[in-house]
Amino acid sequence: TVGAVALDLSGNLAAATSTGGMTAKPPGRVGDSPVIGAGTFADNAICAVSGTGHGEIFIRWTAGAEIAARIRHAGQTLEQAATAVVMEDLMPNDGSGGVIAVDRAGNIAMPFNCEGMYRGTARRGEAPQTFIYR
Amino acid sequence: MTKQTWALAVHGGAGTILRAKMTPEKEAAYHAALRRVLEAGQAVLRDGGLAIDAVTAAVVVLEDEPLFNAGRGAVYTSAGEQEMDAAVMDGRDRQAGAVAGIFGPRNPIRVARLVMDSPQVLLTGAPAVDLARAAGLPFGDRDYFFTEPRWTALQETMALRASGTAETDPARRHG
Repeated sequence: TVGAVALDLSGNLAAATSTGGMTAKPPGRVGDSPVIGAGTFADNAICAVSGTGHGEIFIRWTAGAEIAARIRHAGQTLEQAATAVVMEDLMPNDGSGGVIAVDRAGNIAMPFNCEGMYRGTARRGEAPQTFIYR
Repeated sequence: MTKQTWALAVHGGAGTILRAKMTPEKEAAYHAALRRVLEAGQAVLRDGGLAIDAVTAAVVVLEDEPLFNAGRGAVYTSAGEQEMDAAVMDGRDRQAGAVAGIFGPRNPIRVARLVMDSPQVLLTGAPAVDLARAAGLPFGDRDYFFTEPRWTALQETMALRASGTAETDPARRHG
């Protein structure tokens, strides 16, 4: 699975996710990527989220929407909300994987609880960074 | 008044390619690919473009890059087929578009954008493919989407299942 989240100069947020799914998945099986509120979510007032991981668990725990709800209703920061969902909701329930998220101030959170992830960030005035397995 | 900024983050799951199998050459290839992806998204944001166009541009590069599990280089189902899913969501008005279980369009994220501009939110299978064809999006065949590592990963996973060996690698449960 691959994904991107962005904040533009007008303050708009957006998310995009795309995947081939799980290796050797049964035909017809759909994971979290195309389920809005699970693997993909965006709202200008809150955050944008793209997830990659054990789809069934991301769907059942509505990962993207849960991160937004924690920010919107519990006043958590992006980092607190994203980390809590990935480490406290998903991981204990066999939800291996991670998310990338950005909020309307341009903060980026990228927690993951599995062995490996490929990630990259770029921000106005900063050099792009890429991370592998870190 | 704080200066408005732009920001972009991209990711790809490592799937079944375990850290032990990563070579310096592969690592360099992934870093170079991720930089190309970031450049595609930044180019939109730097020019004052929309976030929804930036994330679409970034994911198109990820889908065209065989190293990642999306578009070209997607994993295989247990039937040896490729069935792709994609979604976009625009934070301005929560417009959203998603496709599931499609094969043929080179860039499933572009098909998701077409759905976002339709009355639907999620479209699966043949009707989504027809939408892409009617819009003139580029298509690929099995050869285009095929990569050796993904085909090998399918054989390995099927062999594990056939031998009744429990798959202990959590990465085998996600993309």
